[in-house]
Amino acid sequence: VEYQVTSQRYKISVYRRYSDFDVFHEVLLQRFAYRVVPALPPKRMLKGVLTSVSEREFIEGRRRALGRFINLVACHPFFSEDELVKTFLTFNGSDVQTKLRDTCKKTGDEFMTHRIATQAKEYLPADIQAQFSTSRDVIRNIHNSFQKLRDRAEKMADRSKENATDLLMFGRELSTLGSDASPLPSLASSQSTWGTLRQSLKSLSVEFSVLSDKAAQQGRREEDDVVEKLNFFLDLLQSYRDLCERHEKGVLHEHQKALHKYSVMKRQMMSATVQSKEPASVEQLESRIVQQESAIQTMELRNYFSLFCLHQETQLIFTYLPITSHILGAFVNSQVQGHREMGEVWNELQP
Amino acid sequence: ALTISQTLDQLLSRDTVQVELIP
Repeated sequence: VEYQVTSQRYKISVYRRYSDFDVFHEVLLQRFAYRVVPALPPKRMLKGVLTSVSEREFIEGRRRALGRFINLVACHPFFSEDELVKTFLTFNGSDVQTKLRDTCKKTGDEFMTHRIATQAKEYLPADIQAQFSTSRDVIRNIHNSFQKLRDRAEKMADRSKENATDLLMFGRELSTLGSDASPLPSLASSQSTWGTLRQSLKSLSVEFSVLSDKAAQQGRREEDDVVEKLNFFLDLLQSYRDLCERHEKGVLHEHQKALHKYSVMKRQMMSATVQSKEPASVEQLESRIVQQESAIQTMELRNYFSLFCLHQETQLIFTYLPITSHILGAFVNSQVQGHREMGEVWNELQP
Repeated sequence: ALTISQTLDQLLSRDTVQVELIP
């Protein structure tokens, strides 16, 4: 499967495969480990898992998810200005994967290139840990609620589409009923108006077909403007959750490990001095300790830079929150339009 | 340097990328 990726900003279309997205995601994560890099959708359908999703639906879902991924990246205040993103969106040569890897190798990770990377500590508020912990809880609750909103919106969009099918089938059955030209038995034709009524049923299927179209349009609107937008924001919230985990398991963990290693070395050094070992081995140990001290210092700087980025990414989530009103607006508009249009057809049917 | 002073509309208007399947 190949995708045509068109950027409005660069006014260019490029062709990309899933594996190109995969490499792009990998290098983006290497370069911006301290930021909200959204996840990619799975490459394949999980085999052996009971699922009601067909192959076609899976491919369409994956296309939508790749679209959300690249749009979140292209709208991010820091990713969007990076060479990697520009390369992915504009490079027209034969091997975009090598080009991406080379670009990443050449620039290094964000800590190496950010102008204030080593002074991040000076910019952090004193209560950064408390602020982070509060924001993280708030965002977690928002994430949980948005997942429920998405599930409900998805069901409503599905029901609109099912409504479309039912209305169409209802109209078709009326038409079948009306098209029955078999003569009525005399006991029926003398007492009822069934003959005339039957005639008029045939034409009703047209109105039901219009109703069905309106319901299908409503379903599509809800899927594109409501469910898809909710998924977009959910992808961002998930990437924030992943970032928090990376921050704790990554930088903090590495820092702890380095400190532990340092204390072991110090102990070794002390016992070596006490036991007055060979000067060469003591010297070697000393130089390793100096190296380790410098590694710890870098890690401390990285830790502050990671917190600095985390603080910015938290602000980014809060900046995105007003998207809620965009989504609700789209939902209300879709409902108003759907009910109005369908109301008009039902009114025509009433006589 | 720490503050992101951008609105949602400014973020969303940075770019719009279409991803279409090639049949």
